[in-house]
Amino acid sequence: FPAATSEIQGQDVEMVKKYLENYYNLNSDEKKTKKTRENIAMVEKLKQMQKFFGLKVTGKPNAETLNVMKQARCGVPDVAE
Amino acid sequence: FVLTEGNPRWEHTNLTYRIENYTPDLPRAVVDHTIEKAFQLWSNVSPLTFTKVFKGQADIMISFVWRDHGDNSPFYGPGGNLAHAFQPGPGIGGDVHFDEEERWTNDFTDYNLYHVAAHELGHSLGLSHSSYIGSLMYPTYIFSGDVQLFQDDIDGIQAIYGPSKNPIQPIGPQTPRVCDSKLTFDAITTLRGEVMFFKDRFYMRVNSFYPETELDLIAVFWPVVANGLEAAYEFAERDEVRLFKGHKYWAVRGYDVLPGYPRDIYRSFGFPRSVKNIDAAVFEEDTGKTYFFVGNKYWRYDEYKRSMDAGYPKLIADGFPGIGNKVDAVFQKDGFFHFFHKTRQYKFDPKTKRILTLQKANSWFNC
Repeated sequence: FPAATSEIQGQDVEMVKKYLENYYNLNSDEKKTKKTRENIAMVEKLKQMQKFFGLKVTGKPNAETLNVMKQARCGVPDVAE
Repeated sequence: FVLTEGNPRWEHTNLTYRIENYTPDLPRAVVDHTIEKAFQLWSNVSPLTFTKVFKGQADIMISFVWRDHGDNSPFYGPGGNLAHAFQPGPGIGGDVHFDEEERWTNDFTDYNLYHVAAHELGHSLGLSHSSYIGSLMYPTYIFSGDVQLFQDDIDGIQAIYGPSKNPIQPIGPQTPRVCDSKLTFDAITTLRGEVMFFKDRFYMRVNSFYPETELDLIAVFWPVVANGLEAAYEFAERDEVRLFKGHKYWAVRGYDVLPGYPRDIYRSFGFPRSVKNIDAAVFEEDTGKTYFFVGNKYWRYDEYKRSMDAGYPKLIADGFPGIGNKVDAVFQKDGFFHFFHKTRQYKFDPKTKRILTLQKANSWFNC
């Protein structure tokens, strides 16, 4: 699981987390969870996002996933709250 | 399409809307007209009607706001999150908020208000995001020149409110399916060793890294020529791809549309005014000639002399026997011409002037 975040640098980790919080309900399910559980949740939400956008489902924030996350978009979540 | 969780919908179909304030980026009249057009997209395909009111509480309140604007979903400044809307319901239900820190436009430049408004109103009526790349309800902003509902969007709104009262049921364009045996193409070109197939607003691209054929909107690369391409060819010597639509054409290099385009085919290539558009085109590297296919004839253009060769046009049936009288698209690969007409593909050897194989048009997509 650490691989999911150690491959990308600083502000990208923040961006990934913010994106998943805003559009894939990260953390709203896992309030006050331990670090490990948060990583598991992050990987699962990443997979959900990659599947939605037809990307390779790896659970890791690779370049094409980051590219989609940087695109301007609608503020409504992609999954039901 | 995806209906919002819990299937929220408006119980009455004659809805009201009010524009509470205006962005300084556009004249008020333009904003009024843009919002009205965005509502029309949805009323054209459903029994819904929308009436503008100028005071009090409307079903759908539209406003331009900054950062934290009191709805627990703040904006974060330019880019990223452009706007949001609330599902049908009382109070804030149905309302649309645009981020005033974006630059709102009524052209290709970021961000086109008509496109974003039409999308947000989908949420106001009960739709969620679609994962169909061409749908209006797709979450990321990809503006392809015109704003229209896709069949996916029409199916969604009609699933909630039923069909429109229009006698002729409107149908929207479909996202092409690469393995549809009836798939035909508008244009095809090589591009830096790859092959790009164009259909409506989409491109399909095969490359060795992925087994899957990539399908996306042309607007992702070149918003200015985002739909209705008719011909395309790569002039590899200058790393240029030329894209034709009507009597105009653009030259692109990678993502960039080269300055000074569009140009017209009459001045650039010497076509007579009787030629209204090009069906297909291909550059032959060995000879430095480009072949243009128009109706049942073809022309040959010398890229180095920059002039049309004498004695043209000629009949396609004479110059390329066996491929028929009309070409939809053509590209060159490994010295052979691949001609496409409807669902057929002919592999043609320009040296021996013989057809080597006859295949389905979508044989390149590993179906």
